Amino acid sequence: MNIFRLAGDMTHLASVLVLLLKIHTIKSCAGVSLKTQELYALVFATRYLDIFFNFVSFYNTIMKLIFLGSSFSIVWYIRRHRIVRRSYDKDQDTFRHLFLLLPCLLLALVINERFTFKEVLWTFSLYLEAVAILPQLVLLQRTRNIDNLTGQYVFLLGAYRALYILNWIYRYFTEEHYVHWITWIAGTIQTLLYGDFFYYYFQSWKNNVRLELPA
Amino acid sequence: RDWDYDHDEL
Repeated sequence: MNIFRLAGDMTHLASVLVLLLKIHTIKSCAGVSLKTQELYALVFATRYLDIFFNFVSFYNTIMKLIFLGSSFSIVWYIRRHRIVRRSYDKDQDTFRHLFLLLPCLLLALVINERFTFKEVLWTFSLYLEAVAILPQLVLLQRTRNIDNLTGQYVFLLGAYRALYILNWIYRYFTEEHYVHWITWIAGTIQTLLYGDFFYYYFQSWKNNVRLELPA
Repeated sequence: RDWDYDHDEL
């Protein structure tokens, strides 16, 4: 564990908590894409298949449980909570899951480190995580006016990905045999998707104005 | 290849 990895994980944790707290306290999911949240729940479900069979560390298990629990809770809130679900804007959040799911599944079947059930699903989860933010970014672009918490959520997620890249660079130079092309390429693409959002986030922060994305 | 080592990231 290095400082970049820890900072990345903590930023990831903060992003999820910000979103859960927003939904829980103000009982609204306005501006939050259910599609993205469902994709994340699937990402964690397929990636953490080994949670009960492979013990890596206490830290690892706890974090996996938190990410699984929080992502499924957020989906539950938006779909089932009697007050929260009323604020969900179904007509704006129209991105099709299948557009992302199918290519990721096919790619995982073709490009993987080993053709086993666990490894293919692991690879699928990496590809899917890389693009899972797209429905959320599209929704932000559509609604343009972004409330602070949703903006912070997306910013924290992007920061987490950027820190993971620093973690990989650090591990590459400090650990032997640390080479993971699939993880690196998928992770870099994922981080690049935040580029545009970051630009407008920092602009609004610098000028001290409300975050607004161009149509 | 050691699964634990390769998959220790979240």
